Amino acid sequence: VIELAGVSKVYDTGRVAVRALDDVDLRLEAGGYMAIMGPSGSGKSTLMHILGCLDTPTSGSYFLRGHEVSQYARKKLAQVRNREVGFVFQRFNLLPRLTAAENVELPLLYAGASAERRREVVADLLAKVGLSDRGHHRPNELSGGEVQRVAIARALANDPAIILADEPTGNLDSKSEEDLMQLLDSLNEKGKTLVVVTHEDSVARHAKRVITLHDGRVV
Amino acid sequence: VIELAGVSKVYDTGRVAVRALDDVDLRLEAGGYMAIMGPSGSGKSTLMHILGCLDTPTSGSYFLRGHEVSQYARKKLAQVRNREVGFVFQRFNLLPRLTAAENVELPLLYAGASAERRREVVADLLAKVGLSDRGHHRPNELSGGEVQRVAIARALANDPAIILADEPTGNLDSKSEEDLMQLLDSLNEKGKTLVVVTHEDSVARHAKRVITLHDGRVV
Ligand SMILES: Nc1ncnc2c1ncn2[C@@H]1O[C@H](COP(=O)(O)OP(=O)(O)OP(=O)(O)O)[C@@H](O)[C@H]1O
Ligand SMILES: Nc1ncnc2c1ncn2[C@@H]1O[C@H](COP(=O)(O)OP(=O)(O)OP(=O)(O)O)[C@@H](O)[C@H]1O
Ligand SMILES: [Mg+2]
Ligand SMILES: [Mg+2]
Repeated sequence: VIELAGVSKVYDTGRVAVRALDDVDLRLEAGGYMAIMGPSGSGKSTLMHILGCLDTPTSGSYFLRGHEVSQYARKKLAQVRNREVGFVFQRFNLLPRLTAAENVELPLLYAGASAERRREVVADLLAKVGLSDRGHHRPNELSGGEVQRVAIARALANDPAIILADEPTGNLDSKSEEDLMQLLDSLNEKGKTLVVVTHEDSVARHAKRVITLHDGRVV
Repeated sequence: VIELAGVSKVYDTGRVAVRALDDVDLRLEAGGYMAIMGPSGSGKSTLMHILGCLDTPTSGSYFLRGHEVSQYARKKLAQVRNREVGFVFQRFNLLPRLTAAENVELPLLYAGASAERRREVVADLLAKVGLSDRGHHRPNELSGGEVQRVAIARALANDPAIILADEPTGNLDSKSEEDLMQLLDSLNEKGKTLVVVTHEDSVARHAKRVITLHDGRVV
């Protein structure tokens, strides 16, 4: 369902070009469960942004469910994202002016879900991440780990086929981490495709496959 | 050097009041090295913000080097902070419009350091966290772990007597985590007082003391 061929990403900040990804090939079947590890700065988030159609490669191709998505116009890309992909970012996950509940509701609004359905799904997902009593808090009124958990709930709002989570447990204690991994495992058992970036073996161990990046290359 | 007595913190978001800290007593001698652990939402960051003079308790007292700081005016509090405390935040560590080097330089500017000294210290600290070649990158041009490492460099800019680090390794791979812990250990050996919030045993193990929070109480 996911296929990267010869993907490179170069950032040109003016002084020195940074080759964040270097000729990456990757295939993941539907229902796959992959962990991506590697040192700080090795290209993991860059790879996730390309997988999540949030950025395009400098060279190479990306087939998502058979479609060559790096050809798509922004609008179409955004539609694919909204329907197919749930993304948990490493940073800046939530819109600061919206409450936790409103943040989780957003993808459902874009997808045109009814008010009743939105209410249901938001309540169900906040409960799943143990934050039923924090729905009305804004991000600056939440702890770091709570923000992360709301972000996970939001990524699941449209019941996406593919879930991309970039360090989803970075701010979580071991109990909260366990709960989250059980949730992700159960989603994979239901047939969802999962890609998780992590630096914790305790998390990578849940995946069926682990790939390691080093200086933008798969090693 | 640090002494909290009966400290409580209540957030009143309108609907329900959240008692983030509940009657906390804490003493840490100069040169101490303490880790704070506990579940997500247990009050760790709230405690750190009070320790770092970034927030005041709802009740109770806080003596920092013998001075009852919760009495201080904002201006005086900011001065104490700038001179005495280096703070690594759990989120939003850097000013987004400034480069990594400019972010590290900021505390030195506030402290009135000469241009030459500022240049020296920034170069030295960026090297210490392995980011000499990223000084001109803005935060959105850095990886998550690189942002965290720049934040650590910035916290050390004024060579503070007290270092408060809130989940400093959350985004770091094990090698970068090791390097950082070695840096923090060496600072403690030089006599600096360290308080580190972490959910990783591999980090807590470096401290001389570990306290655990649960629902705002020390357990
Ligand atoms: N917009 C950008 N402009 C310039 N360089 C960038 C940009 N974004 C990322 N980089 C650089 O590209 C490299 C890879 O970044 P990336 O965020 O993919 O790393 P990562 O593996 O996710 O790291 P971490 O584990 O620290 O989150 C980093 O060295 C970073 O400095
Ligand atoms: N400004 C605020 N208004 C209302 N509630 C808040 C506010 N800030 C924090 N809280 C609540 O206070 C509790 C403690 O927050 P705190 O950030 O101290 O937790 P923490 O132990 O650092 O958690 P984590 O490990 O997830 O970072 C949380 O349940 C949070 O929802
Ligand atoms: Mg990253
Ligand atoms: Mg916290």
